[in-house]
Amino acid sequence: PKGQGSIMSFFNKK
Amino acid sequence: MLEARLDQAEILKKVVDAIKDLVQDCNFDCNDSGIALQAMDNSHVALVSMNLQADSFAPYRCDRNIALGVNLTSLTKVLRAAQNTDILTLRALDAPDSLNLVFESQDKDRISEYDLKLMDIDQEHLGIPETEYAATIKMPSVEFRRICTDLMALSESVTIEASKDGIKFTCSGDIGNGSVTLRQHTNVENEKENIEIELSEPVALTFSLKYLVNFCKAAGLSNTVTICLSNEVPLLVSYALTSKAGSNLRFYLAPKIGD
Repeated sequence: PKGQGSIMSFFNKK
Repeated sequence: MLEARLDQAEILKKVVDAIKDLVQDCNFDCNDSGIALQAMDNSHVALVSMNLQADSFAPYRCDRNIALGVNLTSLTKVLRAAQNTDILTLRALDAPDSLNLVFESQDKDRISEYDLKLMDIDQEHLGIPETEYAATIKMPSVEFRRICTDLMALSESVTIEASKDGIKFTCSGDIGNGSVTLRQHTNVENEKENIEIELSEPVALTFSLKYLVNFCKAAGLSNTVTICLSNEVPLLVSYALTSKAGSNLRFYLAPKIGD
């Protein structure tokens, strides 16, 4: 969605 | 093998009910410390994390790490057959292709048994860093649900501001704008009504209300909800699943950017 951050940009892949 | 007996089927019923609109397929990861689940919604905006520690079950046995790949719509169909007060037992082999669920009435006069087919789910696991949040709010879960639902009638997003004056939820939409301010509140006679605010620095973040309203489906699991905020990190909305520490249902929501 526009203007919406992704959770993946905050939490790293294990 | 896994054998896990929950005294009240209600917990699992409500967990699945609270997350099934966000997540369709997910692994229930079982090991000797308990059963955990982590999954993102399709748009990767929200993350659901459930932990049911081994001490939430009696007995609990899990010899090896087992991933139970479950379609939540299918699990809902099976769990519909369990009464809230039923004793629920989950059983699975070490490399299972199905999950066995037994529901027993408390009087033990009815025993229902179901086998749910499992699926292979290749799910990414995200590392959630330990965060010292700038603001932590503990409040009645129904109150939080009401605020989110009321504001969603006006707007698709809400700004949550934590300051020394309290916690302010603000939204603006085509028909007008609205805000709700919460202040610290202690009800000596009814602790469940308390609003506790811990603040180390002011915070202001904007979130999609659609997701918050979705998280509030978990309100039936716990009288209170804990909301944690820090600038530029995902919001954490946490519900305790049992009176024992460490068993919880958590939702993380990425903030809106650019405004």
